Amino acid sequence: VPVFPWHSLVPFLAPTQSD
Amino acid sequence: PAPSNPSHFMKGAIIQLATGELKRVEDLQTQDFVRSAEVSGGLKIDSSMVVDIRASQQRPGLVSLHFTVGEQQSKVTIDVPPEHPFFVFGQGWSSCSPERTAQLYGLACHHLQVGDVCVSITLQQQMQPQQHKQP
Repeated sequence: VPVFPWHSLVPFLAPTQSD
Repeated sequence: PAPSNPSHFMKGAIIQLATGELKRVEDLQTQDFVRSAEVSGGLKIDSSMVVDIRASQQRPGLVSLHFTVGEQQSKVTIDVPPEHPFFVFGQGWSSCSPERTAQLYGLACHHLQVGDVCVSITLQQQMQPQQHKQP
């Protein structure tokens, strides 16, 4: 049975920082 | 046509939390994400509010979700299939098309709406140490 890590379920939304 | 539905959203999929605990995807709660981020180190949970939902201009069939992310309210847009589930704080799994999510994954979802606050992750930054909590 495959086991998936919790963080694969939620989006990685990196703040776009211009500086 | 959706050739590669990520199977971790299938009802019954086993998810490992950062604490080592195993849970089914449909049993996850907000605290599971929050605690996992706390103990994982390097990852941080952000609150991402849905501010706009519209059909994708570039990629037909997809939905453009506009978020404001974290304390800085950074604007981030992502294109996803309408069945893609997001975890809404205090509510649970939600998607733009709960019907398709149920068909493809068997996962019960709420309808994702503008104003919903989704769980997202980002890299922990050392800029603001006020977030650090020593046990």
